[in-house]
Amino acid sequence: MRTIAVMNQKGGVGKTTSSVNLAAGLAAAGKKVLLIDLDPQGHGSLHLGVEAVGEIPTIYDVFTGQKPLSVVRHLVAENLWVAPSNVDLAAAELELVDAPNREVVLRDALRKLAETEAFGYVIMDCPPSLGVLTINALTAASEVFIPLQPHFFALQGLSKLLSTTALVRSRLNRSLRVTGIMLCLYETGTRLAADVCDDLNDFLSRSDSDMPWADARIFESRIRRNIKLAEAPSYGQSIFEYAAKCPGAEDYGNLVSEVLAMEQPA
Amino acid sequence: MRTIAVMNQKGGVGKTTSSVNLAAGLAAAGKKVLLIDLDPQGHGSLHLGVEAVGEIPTIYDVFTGQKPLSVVRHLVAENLWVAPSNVDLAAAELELVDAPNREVVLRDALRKLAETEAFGYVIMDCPPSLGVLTINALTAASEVFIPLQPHFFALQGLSKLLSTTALVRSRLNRSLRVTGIMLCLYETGTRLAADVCDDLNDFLSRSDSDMPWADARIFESRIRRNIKLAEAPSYGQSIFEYAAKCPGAEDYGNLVSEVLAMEQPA
Ligand SMILES: Nc1ncnc2c1ncn2[C@@H]1O[C@H](COP(=O)(O)OP(=O)(O)OP(=O)(O)O)[C@@H](O)[C@H]1O
Ligand SMILES: Nc1ncnc2c1ncn2[C@@H]1O[C@H](COP(=O)(O)OP(=O)(O)OP(=O)(O)O)[C@@H](O)[C@H]1O
Ligand SMILES: [Mg+2]
Ligand SMILES: [Mg+2]
Repeated sequence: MRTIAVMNQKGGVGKTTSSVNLAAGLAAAGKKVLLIDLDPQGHGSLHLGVEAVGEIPTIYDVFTGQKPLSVVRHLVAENLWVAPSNVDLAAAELELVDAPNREVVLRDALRKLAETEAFGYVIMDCPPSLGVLTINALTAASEVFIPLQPHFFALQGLSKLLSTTALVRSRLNRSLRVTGIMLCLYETGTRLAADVCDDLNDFLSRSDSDMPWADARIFESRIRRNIKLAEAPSYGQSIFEYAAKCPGAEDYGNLVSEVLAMEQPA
Repeated sequence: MRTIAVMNQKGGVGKTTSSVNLAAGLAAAGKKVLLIDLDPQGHGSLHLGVEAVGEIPTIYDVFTGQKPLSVVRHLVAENLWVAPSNVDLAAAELELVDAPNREVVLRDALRKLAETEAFGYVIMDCPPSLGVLTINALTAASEVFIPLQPHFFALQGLSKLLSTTALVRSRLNRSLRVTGIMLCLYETGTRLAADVCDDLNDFLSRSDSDMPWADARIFESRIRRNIKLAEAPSYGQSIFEYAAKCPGAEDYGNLVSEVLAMEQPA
């Protein structure tokens, strides 16, 4: 099972769009996939048409110990399950402040789920912060995927993001590693994107071998800016359902293939 | 003095870009402006070339009661002061959890500054969350400006954003009101943008008169997507300094004029 945290504390860089379309693409390729929505905005859930209102159990119930993941997850398409969230989750950050094992709640919930079910992929969509929800994802994950818009602010936040990953690896999760950076909202032909990519490659080539990002690289498949990717969520569909032939579906399709090709022999 | 909170919990919608360029434009128009960076990412500070490292005092020192705003603010251009932030600020959310008056720290700091200095505008750039830093901005503010990218997820978050504003107004700040919505990253000619604007106008026209957004409207000046706006921060400059004739400078210039024209007789 590959457990992937899709994270970046910079806002609006394509975390949710990438989580949902990766999950949908991997499920369509026959993998059993669980998408966990860790953002109190609940955009990952909404994107797949799940609006967790009223009595519907959410990931918040997992963080408060009320319900196991096996009860919270919904089947939204063949092979594709979602553990939804909503704004209740915002309370978890404060409620967990004094909890002794606040960083491992999600890891333990996933271990419990794994006793009865075998998922091929677990994908966790993180909120735009490095708080306890994102730390839970890093503690539960085996891999980190970093969506990044090739803009100036993106580079600024990267060192803080990576140092947080290193901290979690040394204290909570020895097997954590950064697999790669997904270039999102890519505007071909702009000098800014080219400059940022050059800086990124420089940065990655210089990293020490004992860091969690020692083997990280930029995914070959770049996700170009494409308005259909922004339209799909309002229909509750992945890009593959909404507009299977558009550049957005092509790019995420390539990314899915690249991710599958990396699979280590189990 | 107009004290404006620039907020939206949705990430990457143009909060920092709008805060900085509004502040710079108002300062160029002769107003004395203080930009307060409330985001631990410190992007507002970086955008104006202030990198708060080492011993440089930051807004974090104001939240911990170590330093007054009069010491923390830097003069970065004529009439333009910045109270910078950096990643230390992320600790404030946790450290203030048990503080009895955690929501009014910034309001009190601004009142103290106003005893010795008269600013025309205070602009607060908020992080992508509705946590204690954003609540402090709402408690200190007289007005809220909401940057919004006309995409599906933007509408989803608006009701939560507005209900938080209403809560702060009823409990902490009677004079708070939502002045308007700034359409950012606007892509002319896309149906998505047109549909979202229609939904927004519907929403605003239906609101009750006793809500803080009863008089809110969409600012006439729309900020179009323009790559120069994303390039300017890497030079530490506002759009007016970096590329004064580009569409981004034109759009923010129009917004500044619109904001000035709204000034009530003091
Ligand atoms: N490649 C793309 N082309 C066009 N629009 C995109 C693309 N990727 C994402 N978007 C749109 O850009 C906005 C930001 O993307 P998204 O919400 O996925 O980012 P995020 O990192 O999850 O944001 P947050 O920090 O708020 O969680 C959304 O409105 C989304 O529909
Ligand atoms: N009108 C625009 N045209 C092109 N690029 C823009 C525009 N406005 C903002 N940007 C770029 O888009 C990205 C997001 O904008 P910005 O950082 O201002 O949003 P934010 O809401 O402050 O994000 P966060 O939620 O992380 O604080 C930045 O890289 C910025 O340079
Ligand atoms: Mg998201
Ligand atoms: Mg910002």
